[in-house]
Amino acid sequence: RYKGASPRKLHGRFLHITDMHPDPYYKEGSSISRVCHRGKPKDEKDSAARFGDATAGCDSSMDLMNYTLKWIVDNLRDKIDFIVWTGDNIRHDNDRNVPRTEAQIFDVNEQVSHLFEKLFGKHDSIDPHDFDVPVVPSIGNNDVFPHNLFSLGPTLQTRELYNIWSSFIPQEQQRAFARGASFFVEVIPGKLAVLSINTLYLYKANPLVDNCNGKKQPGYQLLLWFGYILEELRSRGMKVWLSGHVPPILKNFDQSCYDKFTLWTHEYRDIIIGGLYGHMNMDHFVPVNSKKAWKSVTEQSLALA
Amino acid sequence: QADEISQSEKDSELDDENWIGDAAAASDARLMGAKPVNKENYMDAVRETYYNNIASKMNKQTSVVVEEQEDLMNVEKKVKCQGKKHKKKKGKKKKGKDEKFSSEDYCIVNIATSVIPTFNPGFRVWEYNLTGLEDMSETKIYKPWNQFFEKLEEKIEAELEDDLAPNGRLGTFPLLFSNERQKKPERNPDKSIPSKMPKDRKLGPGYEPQLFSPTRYVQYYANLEKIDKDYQKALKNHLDPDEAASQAFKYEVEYTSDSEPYPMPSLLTRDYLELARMLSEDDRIWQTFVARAFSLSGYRDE
Repeated sequence: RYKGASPRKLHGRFLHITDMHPDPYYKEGSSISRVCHRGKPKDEKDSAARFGDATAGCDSSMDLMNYTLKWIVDNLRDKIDFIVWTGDNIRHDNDRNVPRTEAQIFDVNEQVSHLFEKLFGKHDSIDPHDFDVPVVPSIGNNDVFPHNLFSLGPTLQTRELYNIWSSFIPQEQQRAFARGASFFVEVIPGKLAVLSINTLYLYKANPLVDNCNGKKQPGYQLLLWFGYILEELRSRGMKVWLSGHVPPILKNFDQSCYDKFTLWTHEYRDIIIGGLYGHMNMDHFVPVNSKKAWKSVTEQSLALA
Repeated sequence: QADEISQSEKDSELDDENWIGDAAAASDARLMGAKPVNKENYMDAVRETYYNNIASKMNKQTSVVVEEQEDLMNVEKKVKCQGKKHKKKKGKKKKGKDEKFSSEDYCIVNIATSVIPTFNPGFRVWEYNLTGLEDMSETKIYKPWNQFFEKLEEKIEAELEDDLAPNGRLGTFPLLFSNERQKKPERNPDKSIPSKMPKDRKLGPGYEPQLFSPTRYVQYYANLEKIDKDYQKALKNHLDPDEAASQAFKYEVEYTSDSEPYPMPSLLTRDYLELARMLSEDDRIWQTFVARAFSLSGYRDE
């Protein structure tokens, strides 16, 4: 991917951005109580501001997204080494008058993808995979249709997603991506990778996820992929950041998926630096206990036996 | 019996997590929109479920260490008083179920502020250690990734087709008829469960300071109320809407990981666990942490 490219100057900084939720129906000056899509505001407080109103419940105006990315380009682009971008690139399904469609979800995702390519890509390169600032996207529960539901690939959705993200995904991972919508990028070639994990296969709100024990379960197959990738990165002496949309905590993951995912992160603590997630919109951290996870997995195996 | 044990354990685990589940149910109810509901309750649940637990384990560990040191000092004093030759004696071992607390047993899940104005929009710039990278300029040559991925596909296919051995157990059956019957069955036949980390591997950048260890972060936020005021003011000054927007819209530093009142020396797992302890024990620090969790939007549960 980087053959022939001159080495980039590294700054020791990277950006994590998540949950932009741009809403093409957002209308400045409309009524907040009508999800900022229409209506005359009841009073000044009910009027949708150009860049949005904190805690009001509307999605992001297109201006909020565009000006945010512009601010990043103007102020940070030349100071960061890579970008971790953890999904949800489309409005919520919160307006009965304009329900979301699959085509619309893909369309807005494509627009946002193009924006990232335009802003962080290497303009003088003929290789679309060549970025001044590599970007590693991951899929959010709102980026799929129906909401939360995402099945094992290859499917039309994984194919469409690959088309949208083709410049971010290394070409040799196309088939693996078609199967599981996960991939990784060597953000510092041969040294540091960022894994983009499709957390929807572990997410208990995905109706297709029962557990991570059966071989046909998407989570089981994701963990197989995860394990082989981690082992290969370890053998190459690389370090890795994990990234994904839904945070791997018990509230979000099925118990067996949570336990097994925790075990992998623990047993590869020699190479895993940490995990970066979105979805919950609040800035906080959760320490997960691997001993508890080992205990739980052992008990589950006993029960199965 | 195993079922019963497993069920009762599960129930107690569930009790622990129920509160956090209830508190976070708001998040599910919110799925159709972005308005925050019950988030303070959720943060309290995080404190109760995770941070308090860590604080109590760390404090227990500290008291055991202090007791052991005191025991050791008493033994040494006794030996000196009796004028006997110094003998090394170990401190008394604590009986009971308490396991040794180690930061190595934890992994940190970092959950980020969103751009969508559930609270104020925000994002984070992480800083990491690059020292030593220049010494690694010689890169070993490995097989190309496309070869690895071809093999990977075969491996996963083979693993999934092996239906006779759902957990690998039946796969050991033919050993009964071979010379290898004395061999122990594999300990980790389920490939979705990892093997233990080899003992000769050193802890990585998340645990010990080294190349790529996260050292600091800067949290940025956009104060939407202020931005809107500035925008309206600029419009009144007869600026074109786009000019007014460019002038008014900006992100500011909300806080940094090394800022008061809980400056973190670095961002290793042990630093996060220490912070968890402080958050559990100090209400003043907790208030600041929650205000930052909500991107200084002033959000409170209704």
